Amino acid sequence: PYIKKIELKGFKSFGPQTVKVVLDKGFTAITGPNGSGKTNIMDACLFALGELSTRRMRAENAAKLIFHGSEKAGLEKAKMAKVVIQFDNSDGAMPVDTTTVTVSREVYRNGQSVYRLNGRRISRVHILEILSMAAISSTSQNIIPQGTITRLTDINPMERRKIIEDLI
Amino acid sequence: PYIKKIELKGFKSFGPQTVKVVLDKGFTAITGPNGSGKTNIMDACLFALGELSTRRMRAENAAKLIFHGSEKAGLEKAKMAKVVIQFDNSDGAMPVDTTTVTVSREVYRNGQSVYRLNGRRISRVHILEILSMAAISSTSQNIIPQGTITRLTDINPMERRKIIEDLI
Amino acid sequence: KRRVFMDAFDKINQQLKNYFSKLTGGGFAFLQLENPDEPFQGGIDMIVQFPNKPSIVVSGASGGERSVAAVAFIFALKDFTPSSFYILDEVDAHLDAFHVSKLADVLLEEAGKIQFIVITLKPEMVNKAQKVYGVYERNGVSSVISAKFLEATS
Amino acid sequence: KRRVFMDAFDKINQQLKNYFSKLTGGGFAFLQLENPDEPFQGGIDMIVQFPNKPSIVVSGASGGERSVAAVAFIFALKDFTPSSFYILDEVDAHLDAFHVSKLADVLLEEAGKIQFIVITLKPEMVNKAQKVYGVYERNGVSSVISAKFLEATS
Ligand SMILES: Nc1ncnc2c1ncn2[C@@H]1O[C@H](COP(=O)(O)OP(=O)(O)OP(=O)(O)O)[C@@H](O)[C@H]1O
Ligand SMILES: Nc1ncnc2c1ncn2[C@@H]1O[C@H](COP(=O)(O)OP(=O)(O)OP(=O)(O)O)[C@@H](O)[C@H]1O
Ligand SMILES: [Mg+2]
Ligand SMILES: [Mg+2]
Repeated sequence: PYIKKIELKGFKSFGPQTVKVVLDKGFTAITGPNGSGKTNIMDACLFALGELSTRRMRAENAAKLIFHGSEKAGLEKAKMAKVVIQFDNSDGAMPVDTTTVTVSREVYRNGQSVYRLNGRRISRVHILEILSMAAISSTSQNIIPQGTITRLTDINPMERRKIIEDLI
Repeated sequence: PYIKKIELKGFKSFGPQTVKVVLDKGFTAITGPNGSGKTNIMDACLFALGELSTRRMRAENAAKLIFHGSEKAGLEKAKMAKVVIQFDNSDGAMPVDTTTVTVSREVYRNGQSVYRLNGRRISRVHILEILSMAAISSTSQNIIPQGTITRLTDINPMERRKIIEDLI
Repeated sequence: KRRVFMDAFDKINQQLKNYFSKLTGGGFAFLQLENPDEPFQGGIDMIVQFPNKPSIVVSGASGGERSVAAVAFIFALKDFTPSSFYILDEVDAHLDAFHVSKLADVLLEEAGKIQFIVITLKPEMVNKAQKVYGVYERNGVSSVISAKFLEATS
Repeated sequence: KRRVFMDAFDKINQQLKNYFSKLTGGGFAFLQLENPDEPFQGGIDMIVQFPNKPSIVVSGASGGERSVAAVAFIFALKDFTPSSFYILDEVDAHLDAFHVSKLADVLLEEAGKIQFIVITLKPEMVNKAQKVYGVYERNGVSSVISAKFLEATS
């Protein structure tokens, strides 16, 4: 399955208006100035895939994942953050009987999260099980955070062996 | 004093033909492909200023600072590496009575170094003393190695305080 | 455990050679066990040879050259645990224009089978992408705009 | 020792504000002692405010924004122990085009008094330099070529 669409609402620097990133198979570049919100989109994907460590999404706690408002734009703090990822499941890798599978997560300021599969509420454990059938998870090797390459250029031989060992 | 010229001969990727980098006051950019030798020029400055740690010049030992030859270019290993820095001393900051002060260092495969001031041999200790009168040294804050900014973006408050403390 | 490890090592080593050659336009790289008899007692070195240069241990290469080797390593690992989509965040920060466009070529080559979402500041990468999104911020609020749509068959 | 430290802290803090504002076109940054009564018992935080954004602790900013803050910090330290020449190696790697050209403007502004030798891959930096050297390698041997010479009075 590949990603057909990412929707962000109230997630980090994304405001109350839902922002949609429509994607194809193939090679898409995301560019823009420093601080514009590029890495926040990657954080949003980790979030929707059930990532529990807010530090990995560069936030001190769950509330920091929610849009903190903007005086200049006249916008209040958001009450919750929501990210939707729409997957193309035509290869049937995910054990769900639709060719498009929508996964979403909301988080509230009290830290509570609500997960949904095709719009219906589901437990985190259950959704992780479905995603893992397609080798998709927030910790899989297919998401490479900013700074990974710079860190990899200084590793020593033991660390390099450990990386391969951890894969098995 | 500022740098008027840097000459490299047999130093790291610089071959037996002396390469001259003539500089002005003001803002000079050095650019070029990955692996072309840009950082080696910075290493050459550290070397000429008496840097003893070969690791800071990214070499395992002193012999690794010497041009290791090139089959493709039909060039032998160099016997020694030599770097010359010509300073403009018209402000008289260095206690030397010439308006141009030339500092040079050669290193041989046995690890022996020879320092010269205006062409005449001098001890390392003596040349460091003269340079330090003008606040010039291989460890002063004015040489910022590749990767420093990336490391600085991840420091914590204690480390930040220590940086300022070390300056005093 | 050892047999599984050595099997993985061989596969990853094979792919490293493949990707490093593509990223450098003809270079050669391989992994070397420090202790081949007891792989878990030693580490794994990487030996790299950039076109027209002698082969060296990767730690002796330049900053950008080590970045190229790191990218090739990441791609070699990718083939060991394949996924249908990848999100890469500024993996090209220390690469020069030549290596960025080589990386873009590798992504284009595999784009038929795999989805790549690449966050980048480099024009050489943006220019080769099949689709481009610009992210911008106004008064602390982020938004996106779709900038380009090349035929995926290009 | 404490008085000397506080004196340095104030001076560096003042310069940080100056350089951060120049590098961001109007932003505001300052250093904050975690324990003002006992400075050596705590660390020093950095609070940054990018134009039209709220002020935050620098660790919460983006990768590039933290780079900008780090460059401003390095420049603030520079004024505390001034030198007549500086060699900077790819300090602009994670900066976008806007911030690179702001940094180039800062260098040009001080180029009358101080010599800057800046190793860079960014065209915005090369284009503003008064003199440019290209370094290239042929068959494992490095050489340089002087590419451009703008009147230093520009
Ligand atoms: N003793 C030596 N003899 C010959 N070549 C050497 C020697 N030591 C290092 N080198 C070569 O010098 C090159 C590194 O150059 P350098 O680090 O200056 O590159 P750079 O221009 O800074 O590149 P980047 O943009 O990637 O940072 C490497 O390819 C390395 O193999
Ligand atoms: N909860 C939040 N509400 C509003 N803004 C936020 C929130 N969390 C983070 N931000 C802002 O988001 C911005 C960071 O965005 P991001 O890290 O995605 O930038 P980027 O486009 O990746 O930039 P770079 O090119 O520097 O890596 C920061 O300016 C930060 O202040
Ligand atoms: Mg980012
Ligand atoms: Mg370099």
